[in-house]
Amino acid sequence: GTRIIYDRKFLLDCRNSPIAR
Amino acid sequence: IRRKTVTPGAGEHPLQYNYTFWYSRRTPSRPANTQSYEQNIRQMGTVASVEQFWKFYSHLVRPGDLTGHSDFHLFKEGIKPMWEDEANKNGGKWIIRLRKGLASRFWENIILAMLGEQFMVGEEICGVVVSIRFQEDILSIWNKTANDQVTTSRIRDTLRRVLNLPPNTIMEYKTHNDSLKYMSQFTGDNSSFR
Repeated sequence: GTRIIYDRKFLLDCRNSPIAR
Repeated sequence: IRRKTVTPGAGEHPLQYNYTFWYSRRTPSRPANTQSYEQNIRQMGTVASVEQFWKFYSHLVRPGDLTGHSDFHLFKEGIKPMWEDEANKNGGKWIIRLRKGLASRFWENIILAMLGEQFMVGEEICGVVVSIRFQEDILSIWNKTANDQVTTSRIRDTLRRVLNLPPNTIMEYKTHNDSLKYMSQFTGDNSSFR
């Protein structure tokens, strides 16, 4: 199956999303 | 104990695996045999998406601010951070010793690499541990098959890259079986990083 890969920058950007707070 | 199944919420970015945070603290008066080790590790929570991870992680104490002999573990859901777990018993770990002051940054970087599936070793990664000790801190990453050299080399090379380790950093690979034999020889101590 497909693997869900995220790079560091993407993960750090998600930190600021309203859902993550 | 039945636990609620954790799933990504609407609009969240799912992770390849769910991960569970654990915390353990050594009581100095007690020898860390399997039973007392197991009593000392506490599940804190499980995350299924990038957003759930940040929400949880942002409320945690940074490992560098922990005192005494304590550990944070982040393992795939269903794998206990113990040598005895089915997923770990043929496995091993890469160990990086960190001078004081570096643990929080390295912990975050190793987690992001694991959650983002940067290691490219299939199902091999079990979890990561940061161990706060008196003189230095220790970062480790556990995988399932200790004798699979292609996998262990790839994990080592990925670690060097994602942690941006200086070329002279000493990295040590230890099989859980060796840890178990070595520790039990002296103390009857046979669980995680003790």
